[in-house]
Amino acid sequence: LLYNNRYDGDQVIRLLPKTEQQVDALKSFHELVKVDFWQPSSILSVKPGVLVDIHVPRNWSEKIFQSLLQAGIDFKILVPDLQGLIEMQSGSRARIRR
Amino acid sequence: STHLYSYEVYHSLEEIQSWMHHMNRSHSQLLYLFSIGKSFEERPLFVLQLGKRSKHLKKAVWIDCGIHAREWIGPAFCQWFVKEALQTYHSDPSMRRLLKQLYFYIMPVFNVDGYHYSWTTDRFWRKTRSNSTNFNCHGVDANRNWKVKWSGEGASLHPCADTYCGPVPESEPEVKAVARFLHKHKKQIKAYISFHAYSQMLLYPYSYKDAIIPNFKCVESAAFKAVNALYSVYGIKYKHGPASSILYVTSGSSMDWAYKHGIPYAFAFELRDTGYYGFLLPESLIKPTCTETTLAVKNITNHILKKCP
Repeated sequence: LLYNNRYDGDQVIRLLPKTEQQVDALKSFHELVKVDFWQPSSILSVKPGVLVDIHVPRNWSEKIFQSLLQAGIDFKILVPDLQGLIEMQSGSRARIRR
Repeated sequence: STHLYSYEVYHSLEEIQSWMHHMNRSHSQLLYLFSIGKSFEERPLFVLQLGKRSKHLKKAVWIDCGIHAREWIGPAFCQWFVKEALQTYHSDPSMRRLLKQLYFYIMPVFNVDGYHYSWTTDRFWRKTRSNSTNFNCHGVDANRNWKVKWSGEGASLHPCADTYCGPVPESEPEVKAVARFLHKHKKQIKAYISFHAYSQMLLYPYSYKDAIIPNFKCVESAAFKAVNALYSVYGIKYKHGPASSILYVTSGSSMDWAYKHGIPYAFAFELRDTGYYGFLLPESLIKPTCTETTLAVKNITNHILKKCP
């Protein structure tokens, strides 16, 4: 498996903070858990109404989902199996070559 | 030689560099490979000059791909565009006209160290691979390291942040090398186009302020026609407009720097898709993405040559 299967269990979620309070909740949470932002490029660019895609590591998924629910932030799972999607990105011949 | 290399798979940095050398040897009438400097990890920063050789000074368009390491569709597009230009030079009058009238300076992989790191170690790496002296973190966001509204909104001064703008502007040798080249050739270079992913957008200045550029009419017209041309291929919709309104206000990017330093037509593409695959656009979508984008780039270039001062 590519990258030694390090992304096993990881997901990408999409959320939409609608209020300043929700943005603040995200920023507070980000102080504790430094997740990788797919878009926008950082927590600094998160504002009400801006779509946010974040890479959720397997070990943090439960905590992140609970925090989002507590803050009332709607989210959906964009990529349920990140390792699987990485494997799918390349055709089999290209993967063997790598 | 363009038929032996696959343009519908992602390639390692070594493969891309071998390809560049091979193309340089086999298409010397239309292609010239040179280096503009070295990366932090001492890798050469290669640029391809694409176009019919001329004794006279020709206008030029600069294209770079892969400022952010994980955006692999960018370098895939740069390779595709070179292939397409060479393969259609004799059969496509519009491509032939472009390559006779101007040069394309194409940098297939801007962030060579980051690209290699994303290929081998961390697929979602974004930044360069320079060292921070005080922290055990690597890299600078190469699109926030330019001397234009540096360290503004959205940039971070913390070395461990993904949008770390660096200790000073142009701290990254990659950024400095490109800035030096663009500055040296700014009378020749009429357009700057940078390729990123994802979001399906065609952006132009400003990123760092909510204001209209002086030559808005021509830039907007070029962008509008380009996204329409792109849409005509497979029906894929791209938003277009000033980065500060289509996205959000951020610190200055490479596009803003190019514009501020006298390149009148500066654009940034955010290629496919809108998040279903994100950075992991499958190889099966390289061809359609690059086909539609090639048409958009030709459209922009033609518009600028014919319609704009």
